[in-house]
Amino acid sequence: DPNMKGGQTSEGVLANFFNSLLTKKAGSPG
Amino acid sequence: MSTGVLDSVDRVELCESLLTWIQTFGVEAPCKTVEDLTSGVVMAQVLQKIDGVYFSDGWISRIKSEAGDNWRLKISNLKKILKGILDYNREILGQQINDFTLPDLNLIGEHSDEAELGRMLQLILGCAVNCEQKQEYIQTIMMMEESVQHVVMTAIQELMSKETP
Repeated sequence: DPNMKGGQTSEGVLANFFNSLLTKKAGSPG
Repeated sequence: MSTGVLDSVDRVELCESLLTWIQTFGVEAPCKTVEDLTSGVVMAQVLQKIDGVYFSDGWISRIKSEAGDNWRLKISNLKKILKGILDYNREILGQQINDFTLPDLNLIGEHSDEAELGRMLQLILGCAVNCEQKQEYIQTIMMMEESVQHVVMTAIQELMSKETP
């Protein structure tokens, strides 16, 4: 499935990324 | 030569996706086409929404809204905006953007170059997802079409790889 990445759906990858961005503190790396 | 995560074709796609994103701010100035953005007026209004204290009325008054087709005025506006973005990163967000190829403002002002405009919008995206109201902006991105979200994610990842506190 081209939408799968590392066992995760494309939607899951996006949600994980943006959720991690929401909790990221200013000035902290990735 | 590689220019990083995004190649030149992707940069045009980036510009188109970020143009869609810019429209979510609902600024006064028209922002439907690439040409609408090259005067810098829309970008300045978006930055003011992102941080109205830093990008104050005084700051925005220096951006000439009557640039029209005058590329010299457009480039002058774009220079003030790029400086504002870089200063904001350093002074407010406490981070420097290193190794990121800065947008060629002449190409934006004179030729409405999409790849270069994409770089400029990418820097504004970086301000939005790191500012105090970032939650609002990130949630808006999460409501957008999946294909746009993917491009936005790649753009943020590229910026994050070049930021140093």
